[in-house]
Amino acid sequence: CMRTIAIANQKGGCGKTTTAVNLAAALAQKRQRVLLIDFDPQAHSTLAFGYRPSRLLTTVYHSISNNKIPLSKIILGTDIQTLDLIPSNVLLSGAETELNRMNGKAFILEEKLKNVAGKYDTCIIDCPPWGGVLMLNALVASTEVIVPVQVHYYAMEGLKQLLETIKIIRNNFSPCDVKLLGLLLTFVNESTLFSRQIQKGLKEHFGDLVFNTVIHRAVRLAEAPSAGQSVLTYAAQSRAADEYRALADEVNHEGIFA
Amino acid sequence: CMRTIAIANQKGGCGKTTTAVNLAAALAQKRQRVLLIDFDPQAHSTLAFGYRPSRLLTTVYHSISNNKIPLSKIILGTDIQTLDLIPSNVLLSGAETELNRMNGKAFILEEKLKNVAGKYDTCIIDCPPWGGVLMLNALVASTEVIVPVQVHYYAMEGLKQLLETIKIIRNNFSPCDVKLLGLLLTFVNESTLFSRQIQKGLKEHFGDLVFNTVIHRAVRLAEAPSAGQSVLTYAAQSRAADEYRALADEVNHEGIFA
Ligand SMILES: Nc1ncnc2c1ncn2[C@@H]1O[C@H](COP(=O)(O)OP(=O)(O)OP(=O)(O)O)[C@@H](O)[C@H]1O
Ligand SMILES: Nc1ncnc2c1ncn2[C@@H]1O[C@H](COP(=O)(O)OP(=O)(O)OP(=O)(O)O)[C@@H](O)[C@H]1O
Ligand SMILES: [Mg+2]
Ligand SMILES: [Mg+2]
Repeated sequence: CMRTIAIANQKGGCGKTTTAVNLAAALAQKRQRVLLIDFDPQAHSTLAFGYRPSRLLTTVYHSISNNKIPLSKIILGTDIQTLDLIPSNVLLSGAETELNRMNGKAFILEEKLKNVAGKYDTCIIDCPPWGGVLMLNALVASTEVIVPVQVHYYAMEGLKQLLETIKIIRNNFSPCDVKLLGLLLTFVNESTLFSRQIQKGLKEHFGDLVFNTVIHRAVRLAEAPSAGQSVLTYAAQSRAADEYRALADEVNHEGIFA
Repeated sequence: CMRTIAIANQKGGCGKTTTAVNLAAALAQKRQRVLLIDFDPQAHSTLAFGYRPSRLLTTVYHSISNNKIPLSKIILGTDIQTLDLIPSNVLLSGAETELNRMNGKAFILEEKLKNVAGKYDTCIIDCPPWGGVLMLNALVASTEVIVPVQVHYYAMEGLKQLLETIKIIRNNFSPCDVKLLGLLLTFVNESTLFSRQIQKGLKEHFGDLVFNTVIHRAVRLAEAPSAGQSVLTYAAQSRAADEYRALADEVNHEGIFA
């Protein structure tokens, strides 16, 4: 049965897309069949695999809006054989208004996912930096959520709200039982005292919720999208690739005993 | 007559809040009366001046929602005498839905601003990372917009759409004549070839639209919010403070000849 993991945080630029793309790639390289869904109108996961969002005729929007094309008709390949992509583009920003008017507005994506659930072991959903009805759909459709957390001052404040939101969703949108898989510290920079202090504070406050794996600041992660590849392909021997492989192991491990 | 400058980009984490806070502070230190409006439910401009958003009883939301308290009743001080703040908190995310149902939904903030326009030379609006009705209100209420652009691969794609959006707003929301004041390159890192290439590409593509001032990556900018201060107070002699003072000069200069 397909495990669906939302990569979510309303904070902008904390590493959601980078985590969605590279965790999906790492899991696929460990021989899982993985589906990555770009659920952000900015379409950065789509760009990260070399596609041009404005030139796509069918995207995830065409499935969840009134067109209701099945998701299976929108699937694109990537340079990793067992990793598929459902792309997005700017049309998806219209869904924020449209979905709000539909019956069962929180369950639209979950319903569409049934069309592909049999074909994949894991589905990864890249969420936009806005806590609206798109993020609601992603969380309701998911079994788990990973929250990338940039090691900066603003990290703490938004996290408490996000964890609260996840609880509220579990209580109000049965049978959704999305659970927090973990907090992933991103943009870690051991060289500044400031970064080490924030990292320590987050680990002390959130304890076991924080993944053992952290993602260090690495120029390879910023470069890889310009080559249309995940860092697992672009720089397979880099520390960044190692870290996303280690995260994939932790995610697999926690899946079994969760 | 008050100049209103929106700091906008739907891309997350590209330096909107950091620019709103530090440009506002730099202008205020040059003896302008400046009003900074936090127009993001994440309330990071509010946090940056040491306030606790969840403890505030009145915020910008209370003005634009049905409560309609005048903006003048919501003003808070900062450590810079001529810099005032209109704070926000998470309640503002409700406005994204509420405003969409109002008549003249794009002009709500502009209307409220009239209540304070006589008291300030410049108003700076910090926008959220989402191109919805909040960002629409900010742009319609503004005379100019500054777009912070992180020097990364994803910068180009979203920019074209944003510049298009600004044109559409000018055409469809008269008498709004918001003009693009400039693109501000942020997180500039001269030490990597990748960063230098992206910076060069942006300057070649957008020419005069790019400010002469660029903001380099600087740990002081990440630290300052944890002290509840702008970098102009927290590290007055730092390169980051110099750069935001230089930006303020460019903004003042372009204002005269715009
Ligand atoms: N560990 C890292 N080291 C260096 N650069 C990184 C790292 N993680 C992400 N980046 C880069 O930082 C920028 C922001 O990251 P990313 O786009 O993944 O964040 P996001 O949370 O998806 O942003 P948004 O809120 O806009 O969706 C991107 O240009 C990305 O390539
Ligand atoms: N030049 C810089 N050097 C170092 N850190 C920076 C710089 N500019 C911003 N930061 C830090 O990077 C993070 C993201 O910046 P900021 O919050 O200003 O972006 P934003 O565009 O407002 O994000 P959002 O899309 O979430 O509103 C913050 O923690 C900020 O303190
Ligand atoms: Mg993203
Ligand atoms: Mg911000």
